[in-house]
Amino acid sequence: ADEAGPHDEL
Amino acid sequence: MNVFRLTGDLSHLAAIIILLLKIWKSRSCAGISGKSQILFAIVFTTRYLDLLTSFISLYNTSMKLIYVGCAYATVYLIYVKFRATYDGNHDSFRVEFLIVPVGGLAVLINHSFAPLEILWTFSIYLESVAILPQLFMISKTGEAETITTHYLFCLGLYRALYLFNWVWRFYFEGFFDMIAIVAGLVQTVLYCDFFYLYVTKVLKGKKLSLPA
Repeated sequence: ADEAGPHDEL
Repeated sequence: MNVFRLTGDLSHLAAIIILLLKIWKSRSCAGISGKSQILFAIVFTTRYLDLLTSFISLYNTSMKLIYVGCAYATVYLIYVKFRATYDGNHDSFRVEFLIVPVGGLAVLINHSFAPLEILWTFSIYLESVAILPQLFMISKTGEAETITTHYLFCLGLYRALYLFNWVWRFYFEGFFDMIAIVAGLVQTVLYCDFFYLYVTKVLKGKKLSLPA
């Protein structure tokens, strides 16, 4: 998937 | 979570701690670019605003708090506590040449035109170039303390490990984030010259000094 957050990486 | 992601995060953490300890123990921030450290504080602040809106895991939340806390502590040490040792004359990179284009790019190319998402994108783009004032400073003075090179190595290694993490996640989870991947590639490439010097000089016990 290439989409907006939430982002789980730091 | 995979091994590349975890070691990447730990490498990032190591870099941050090495820098804080170096400044604290030597009571000096000589050779450290305060501008790069301000940029990293901006990066963490704009990226981790989602601490207020979404919970991912205890690991995620605590690492974010540690990173952002350490970033501000580093800026405080450089610009307040050990200000007398800050080498401002050699820290002359013009950061507006990074912030303005990066801000424009974040508005133009993002996953979603929402405030938090644009700030996240801005932080990803800014992180990829935030080390430039530090590298510029080293090229200007022609040398770096060995402990500073360990810091830079860990910091560069972290994004390189994230590249492997993204390959892993694409292969096993079908997950990819093009913005993070492209910025991460740029970020890693910027360290390549330094990696070469680190391996050929510092790891052989020599100080990192550039030919005049």
